[in-house]
Amino acid sequence: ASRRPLVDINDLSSLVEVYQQRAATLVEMAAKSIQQELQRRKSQEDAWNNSAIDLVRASDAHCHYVVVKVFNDKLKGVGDTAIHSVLSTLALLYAMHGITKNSGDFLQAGLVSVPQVLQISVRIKELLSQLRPNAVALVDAFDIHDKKLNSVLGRYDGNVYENMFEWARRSPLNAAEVHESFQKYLKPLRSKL
Amino acid sequence: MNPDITRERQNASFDVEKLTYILDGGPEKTKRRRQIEALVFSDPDFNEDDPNFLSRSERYDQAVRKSAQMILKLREYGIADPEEIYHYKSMVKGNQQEPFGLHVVMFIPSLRRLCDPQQAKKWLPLADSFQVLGTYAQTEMGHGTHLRGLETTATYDPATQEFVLNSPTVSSIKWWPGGLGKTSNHAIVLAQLYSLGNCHGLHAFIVPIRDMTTHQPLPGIVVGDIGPKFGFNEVDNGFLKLENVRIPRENMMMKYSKVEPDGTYVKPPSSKLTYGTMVFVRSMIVGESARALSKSCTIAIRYSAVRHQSEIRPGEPEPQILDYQTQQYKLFPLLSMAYAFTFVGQYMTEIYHRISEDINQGDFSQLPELHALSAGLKAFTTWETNSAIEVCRMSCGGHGYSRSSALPDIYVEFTPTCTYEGENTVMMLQTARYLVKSYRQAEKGQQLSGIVSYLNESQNRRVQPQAV
Repeated sequence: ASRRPLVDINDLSSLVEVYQQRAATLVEMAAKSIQQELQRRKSQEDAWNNSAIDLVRASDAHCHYVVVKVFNDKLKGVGDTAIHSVLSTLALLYAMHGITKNSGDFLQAGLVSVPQVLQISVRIKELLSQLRPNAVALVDAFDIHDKKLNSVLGRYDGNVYENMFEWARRSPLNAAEVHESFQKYLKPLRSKL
Repeated sequence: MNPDITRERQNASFDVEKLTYILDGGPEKTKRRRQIEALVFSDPDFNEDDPNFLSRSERYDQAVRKSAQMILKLREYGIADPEEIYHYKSMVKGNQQEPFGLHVVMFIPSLRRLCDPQQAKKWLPLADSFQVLGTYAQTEMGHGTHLRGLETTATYDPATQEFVLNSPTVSSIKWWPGGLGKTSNHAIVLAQLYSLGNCHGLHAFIVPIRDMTTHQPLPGIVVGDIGPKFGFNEVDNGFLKLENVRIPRENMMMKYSKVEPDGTYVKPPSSKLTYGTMVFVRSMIVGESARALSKSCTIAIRYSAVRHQSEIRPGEPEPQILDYQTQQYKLFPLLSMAYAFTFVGQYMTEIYHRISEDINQGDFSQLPELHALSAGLKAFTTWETNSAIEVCRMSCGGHGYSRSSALPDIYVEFTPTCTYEGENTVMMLQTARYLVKSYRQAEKGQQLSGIVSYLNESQNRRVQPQAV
């Protein structure tokens, strides 16, 4: 609880440090939970099970930190300025979105203040607008062939509606204009009513 | 080309091709991947009926045909690099799975890792030529990730120098392994080893389950498909009940541990070695999360670029739904996560190969870190991706519900990753065990190495204040 507020929320390396502190805090909490259970003369197994929620949260926070750290490290190797810029925007968005989604952890550990969480929410909206012009290009870069994606909605050429209609017409249910169930059930039903 | 999507591409502020190079790991990788993919989509042998329009049996039949073709063509083209094989296979599979999956991903790697030289000389050529078509039978109807809880038994009979395998209870029937129901004629069965009245824990045995000529189940073997599932329609996930099945002593996989003819048991150097294949598969699943999420984002964002709906300013034309802040807020954080997971997937693969190399040199010191990281990242990325695919599907409105969008398929084929190869909660607890152990070492002033070294730093580091 004696942690200082965040240094610079626009600096990704700073955010990595905050994620690291959050992970360390949750690992410490989980370890202390086990300790307290043991002090209540619980067995090692029971102490572990009674701390399982904290333990899962600690692992989750550790993994989250690893993902943010690896993203930041990856940026250092990107030479092309335009690509570095768009990837940096993505990395910032990922880190900031993670802080808002888990703000309780960061606030409880004293890593961010409430005004800073609000500031991050505003910043996220700016990042969304910043990304908007590049959204389609960023998914194009995954370079997933139409035949591999196999999706009418996600076709490269964007011709969704005509192809959706085409796909539906090939449904086996449309093999005959009048499905056999009409003769078998609907007609007899009508004749009886 | 749809004019909206054309205009989107003209607005890009960067060179898409160069970013693809980064995602592939270099221009040459991109070029080679495209060459391999082109081999598949220009090959009429892989023309197929849309699986969405087929019955379960027809889907399985079509999948076996394609897989058999794939095996022959991979040999024909001489594609041997694992990464290139992966590109070829994922193009053939599309959004579906394939029935030979476990033979290649689990059965053959396990033969390599757990057979002694003599066994390897016998089994690997048979497996490579698909005379022996195998699966990896570990989980049971009543037992999953907790391996010590498995009930299947293998009791050594010194008089005949054979193991007798049994499924002692209904809950011990092997359940789920892919390819087990109708495809495989052998299985690596994980069973509790009993010899001279002692139980020596879990060991692996090569068990013939079908006749290699007629494919009929062998005596004492009860085997079949477990029935329709949420997805995985192309795969015959199966059940296997063993009734006093006898196999020669030589069928116990003896690279690390063994049973002598008189029944004496020889221990392995490290109990963790039988888990090696699992660590490999978990590391690969991290990459799968990135690919599934990339596909889902591609579909949802391209569709949001061509779909027009409602209005922002009265009287003006309906805007693209991608212009709505709420749509951006749903999709762009997922897009950033897709990139994050792509990079952490590359990182996981690098770590796996580096530490596996150390282990091959006899240095086991980083095995705990590899074990904890692969378990944790597998759980973290699959959980996140699982819910992200659903957000992508929902953001496509009603059309996301149609199978033509491919999003239902991507979801049902991906969601098992949260359960198989270790249920995610159990994975997270395994990682936590390593974290707490490291924390306690740091508390005692011990210097940690690897990704957890921050637990040393956090003991007394302060972050500098700045005005808000």
